[in-house]
Amino acid sequence: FHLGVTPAVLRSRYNLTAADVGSAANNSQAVAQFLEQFYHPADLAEFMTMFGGGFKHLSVVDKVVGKQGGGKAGIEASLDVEYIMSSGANISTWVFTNPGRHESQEPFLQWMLLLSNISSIPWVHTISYGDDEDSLSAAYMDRINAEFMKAGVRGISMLFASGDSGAGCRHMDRGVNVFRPSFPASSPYVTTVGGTSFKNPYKITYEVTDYISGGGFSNVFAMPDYQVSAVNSYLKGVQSLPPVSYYNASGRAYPDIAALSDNYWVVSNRVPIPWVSGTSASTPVFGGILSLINDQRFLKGLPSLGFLNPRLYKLQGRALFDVTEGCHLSCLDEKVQGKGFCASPSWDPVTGWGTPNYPALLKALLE
Amino acid sequence: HAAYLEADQDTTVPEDWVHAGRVSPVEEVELTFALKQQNVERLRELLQQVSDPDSDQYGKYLTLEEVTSLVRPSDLTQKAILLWLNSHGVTNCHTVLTQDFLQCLMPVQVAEMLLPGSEFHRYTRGDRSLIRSASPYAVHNDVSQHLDFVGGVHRFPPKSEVGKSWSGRRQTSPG
Repeated sequence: FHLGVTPAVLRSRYNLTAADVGSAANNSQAVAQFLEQFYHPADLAEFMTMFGGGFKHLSVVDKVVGKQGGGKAGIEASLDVEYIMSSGANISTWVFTNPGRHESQEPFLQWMLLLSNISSIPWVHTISYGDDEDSLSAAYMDRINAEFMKAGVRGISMLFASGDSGAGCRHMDRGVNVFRPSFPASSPYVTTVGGTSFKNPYKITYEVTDYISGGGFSNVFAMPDYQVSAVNSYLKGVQSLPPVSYYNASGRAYPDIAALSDNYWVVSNRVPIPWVSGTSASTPVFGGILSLINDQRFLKGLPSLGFLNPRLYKLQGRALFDVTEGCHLSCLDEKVQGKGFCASPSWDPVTGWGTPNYPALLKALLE
Repeated sequence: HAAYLEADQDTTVPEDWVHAGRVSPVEEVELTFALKQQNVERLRELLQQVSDPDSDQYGKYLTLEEVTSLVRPSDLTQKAILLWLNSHGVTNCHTVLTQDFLQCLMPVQVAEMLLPGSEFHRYTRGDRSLIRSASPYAVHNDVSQHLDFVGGVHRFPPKSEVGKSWSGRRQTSPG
């Protein structure tokens, strides 16, 4: 029985023992913030005092890149830092904070520039940020993809939240609706994280889809080779699909993986807050787990995991808890009535391959 | 002799941003020029190789310096862009290690001459204020082929980062 998701609940569900904490010297992880969101060091310290019992952890961020604003902390920033440092426990953590120091700057772009300007940056980055794909130009997205490729060839893992609007909905002319993918979640060069809930919200049970979990198919980027087989199996095997006019079945499909995204406890402005939800919670949790795996790889003299997807899809779901129940939301219209895609055995566009079973995932990714 | 960078011309102002007037010609804007990179296809191939566990290149990552050697814009691109900026008196610029982005500070009146068609206005949302142009920009024909886009002209930040949906959204109860 529990009263919401805390580090102890996550570590129990994903089979992390007290010994599963970082120890490699050169390991590091990062979260990035782009809006007027700031974490407060005192919140992190209080969070770890309240919820960090039972595992070795750090209570201080190692490096803040960018200028933290004054004033109140943001829930988003508190959430990211508190949870990446709970699953990726005892691992050096950086915070990139880019509110935009000039009114004409684009904070997301500023962050991309920083990555191209620092020789030694953390191995895992988790980012809870996205925009409607249809609001961005192809030239811009292509170039951002090139920036993700630049990070990938350096061995850096980029994890993006899949979004909190399910398949999304775009209202076209003449009353026609289509699903609305989100970018960078839809980029073929990042790993996208969806969300789940406990079957029984007050017990550590198996997981079902969180109906807000973002997912679907890109209208801009073609399906990359690494996922063709998995996605086609889903499209052929699933019992029911939304009408084909709502999505581009040949596009990059996302998310790739998932983690719990519902009912978190966060400390913000020194106040413990319950019921915090969204894929911005699941993303740092999965990022921290990848950092733990990097840690073990480094101790064995292996390189970092880098861009995970080609390897992840070869695992075929091995080492992950498959999520097979529930659907996410979409357009509220007569045709789909708010229902988007549904989870199914193996990969699906709501929870990807599923959620991490740490010991099994560690074993698979150390091979 | 200006060419529109047509692929980067989404000029929609999101409904939640309120127009707060034209920006003074002497106010400064910082624009980000995304210079065309070289060897992007090779970069894609390398990413595939270093990320595929079945490849003998798996895990053989590049340093930032090696990435720079691969994607750095050609000398022609860099010269064309710098010449263009200098000809407008824009000299307060800095680049990144990979040399594929250039950020320059300039007065609004210079930015509008540099990017014909652009017109910088201030927009606000809550206590946040931004400078953007709601009209499409062009660049000189000689430089359009050397640029992917110019940042800081059109794109508004999304309404919120994904997440932040703590609630109340679902009234679940045990049993």
